[in-house]
Amino acid sequence: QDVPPYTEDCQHGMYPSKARSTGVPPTFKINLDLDPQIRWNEVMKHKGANVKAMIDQVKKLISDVSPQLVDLVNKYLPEIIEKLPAPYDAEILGISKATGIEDGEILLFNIFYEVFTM
Amino acid sequence: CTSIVAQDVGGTLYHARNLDFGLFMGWDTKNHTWLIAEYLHPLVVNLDFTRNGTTVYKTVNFAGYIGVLTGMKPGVFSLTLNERFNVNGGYIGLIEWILGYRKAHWTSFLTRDALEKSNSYEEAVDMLSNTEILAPVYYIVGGSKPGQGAIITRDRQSLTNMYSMAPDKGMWYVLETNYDNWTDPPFFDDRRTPGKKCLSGVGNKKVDFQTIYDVLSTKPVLNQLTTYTALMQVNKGTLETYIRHCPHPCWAW
Repeated sequence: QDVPPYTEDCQHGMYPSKARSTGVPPTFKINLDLDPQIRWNEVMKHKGANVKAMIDQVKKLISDVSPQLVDLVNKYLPEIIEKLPAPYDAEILGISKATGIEDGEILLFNIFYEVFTM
Repeated sequence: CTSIVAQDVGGTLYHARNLDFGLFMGWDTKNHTWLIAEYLHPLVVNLDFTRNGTTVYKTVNFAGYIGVLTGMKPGVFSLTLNERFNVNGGYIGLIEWILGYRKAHWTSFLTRDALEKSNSYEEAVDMLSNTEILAPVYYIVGGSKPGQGAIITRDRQSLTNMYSMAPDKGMWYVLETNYDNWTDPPFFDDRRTPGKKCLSGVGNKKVDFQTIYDVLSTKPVLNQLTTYTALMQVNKGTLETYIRHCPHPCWAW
């Protein structure tokens, strides 16, 4: 179909074709016996740079709307982290420490789904 | 998002989903893609949460995101979370939470808590139905026994609606996108009709990973926001994830 919304006939034989997939993601273990602050370290060792790139892009989009909003994220969101239930508070701080990304920005990523129901 | 729980003629349940995210968050005019969706692709990871060296639950996550949008407790149940758009949305719950009302749970932390603490399909359904949450959502839950599949429509305070499969009455699957199942989806975002058409066309005699993947690969069920497709079979403890790409021309959502 050449006009939106680009519906089409039901597809067949796609699995596990790469025609509409760019591959499979890696698998990591999260050891719940470890301290929450360090249990995400292995994931962040491999994906930290990608997380930073994504958050930088979100900050750019927010900044395009209002540069002050980014300052608010770093000023107020860290205060929320300490009020999160365990182990989520420590896990966010651990990811921040492992990646060098501000903890408020890690929280920003984690509240996307709550906020976007608007 | 599109979530499906389907049962084959032998009573085996399959749970699958497309995770769509990034609407209105920057459009790449050169590649005709959503910027944030593209940035999310390399963040997709399969996670195996272990305790005492044993798998407790498996999830598909974006690295850096600690809640659960897609997960499975092997042998027990599987769950997915779909956004539910509502004026009384998550931003209100978030503001209330910041102001000190902390009885409500974060929606994707509740799913992780359910995977951690619930030891049956019924327990998980009860927890996801009756716990106060920050944002309206759809929780889609599948079990390990025939007939265990439901869409839990939630507002922030309470259960709005529960829609369960009933294979003995011919309702061998449930399919949820981002709209209440008792209303028609909007004409500008109808992934339900093509999804149901393709799934019904497959029939419960042929339902398996292959055929469900085909349904989730059909436009506009597959669209520019789709980051990954996850396929789960609880009894075997199988979770497969595929990072998605929707070739042009492809609808933006």
